Amino acid sequence: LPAASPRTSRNNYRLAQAYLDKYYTKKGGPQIGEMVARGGNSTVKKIKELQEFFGLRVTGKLDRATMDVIKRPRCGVPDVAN
Amino acid sequence: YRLFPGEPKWKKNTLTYRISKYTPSMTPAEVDRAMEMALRAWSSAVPLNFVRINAGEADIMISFETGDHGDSYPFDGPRGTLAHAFAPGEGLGGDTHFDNAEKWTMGTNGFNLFTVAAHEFGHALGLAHSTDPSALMYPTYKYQNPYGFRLPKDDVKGIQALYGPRRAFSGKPTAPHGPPHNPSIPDLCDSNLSFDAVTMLGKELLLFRDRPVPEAVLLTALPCCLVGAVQSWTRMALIPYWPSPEVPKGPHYWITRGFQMQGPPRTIYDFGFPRYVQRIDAAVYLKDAQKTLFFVGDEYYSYDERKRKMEKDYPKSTEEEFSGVNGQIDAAVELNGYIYFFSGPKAYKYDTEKEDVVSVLKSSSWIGC
Repeated sequence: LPAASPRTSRNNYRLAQAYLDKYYTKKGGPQIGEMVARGGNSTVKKIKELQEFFGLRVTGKLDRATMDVIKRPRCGVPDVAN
Repeated sequence: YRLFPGEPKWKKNTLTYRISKYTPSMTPAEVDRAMEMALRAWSSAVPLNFVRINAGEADIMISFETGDHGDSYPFDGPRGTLAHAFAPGEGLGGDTHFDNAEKWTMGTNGFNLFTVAAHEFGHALGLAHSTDPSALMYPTYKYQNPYGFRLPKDDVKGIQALYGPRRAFSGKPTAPHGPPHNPSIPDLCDSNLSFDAVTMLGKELLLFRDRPVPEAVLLTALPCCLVGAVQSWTRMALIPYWPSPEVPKGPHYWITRGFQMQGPPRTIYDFGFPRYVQRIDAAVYLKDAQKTLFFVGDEYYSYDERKRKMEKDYPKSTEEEFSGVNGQIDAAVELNGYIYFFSGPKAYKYDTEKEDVVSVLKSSSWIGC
């Protein structure tokens, strides 16, 4: 596959960021009992959560299959506990 | 399936709902219908009833909103987020919002409102997103046919985990609504025997079930699994239950003369059905009126055989027009001035002059039981 152009990559990244914030971020900070490693890469963690949820290969990367899911019309309720 | 943290659920089994804002892309009647069918998808599986109110605060407030509409979940314009709903609870709890920027439809040209509403009402009743791709509660949009819709197993398990199964009068759990399709082979006089189609062919009365038993005339030249059959003076139309391997995709019918097929299957849209009609439950030809009635769900259409076109002002409600006839119509046939409606194990004898049911028989009585 031809490598995505830098512009496409940026758009994809921005789209993915908004998606993860909306559907894979627990509102109101960490839930009780949850520890977030300070400075940990929560984006990769969230991408893995998304891939796990949708039964995709868990790579932590914005691969084609993951972007396909991100671009699909969907329900606005978050996939993670809220 | 997954529930919300704390497993919120409604503590009562009659819930009110109100559609407070509509969308310009569908008529209010279509929106009402889609919402009613979407709620029925759930009430067929659990002991919950939904009552519509037109004013004041309902348990489930339904509205079409645009952009930021004050509940910290702003919509994002066409595509992307289509709708959202809140878990059971006071205030916003149960409320369901649809993105007004989407093109909502009763068919497939846009986002099918029934499909999205049925999913959102799952949230409003306490279900979170499921990781099962075949589930209604899977987060991404996938068109569901409103007619003949059956709640997938994962969703049935989820909602019954919260509210238990819906019990029939006999106290036994009922199976969710669905096409009268009983895969087990009934014995000849099983009191639950039902038929998929009944019609006259010449001087014979044909009763169709998708199994070679009971002793009906089985027309082996025709595909199995028929749900509608009608004989009119001009032609005989047999309407298959799809999917049937012999039929191209979508609902089709055959014309026969006696037992001889007349040409390839044709699309039922020849009759002038709207596109969202995907299957026909039953059909009956009224000889004197020269009209054919087609039953779809709880409504029916009337086709004028003389003018060769569907009559205006249809569909109409079957229960309203044929008082006393209850339940989904599996088959219908006109005999000796009466219309016999077959619904599950019952056959209603309807007097067209009195406009009322004059007796109710067992379907199996038609084959001598």
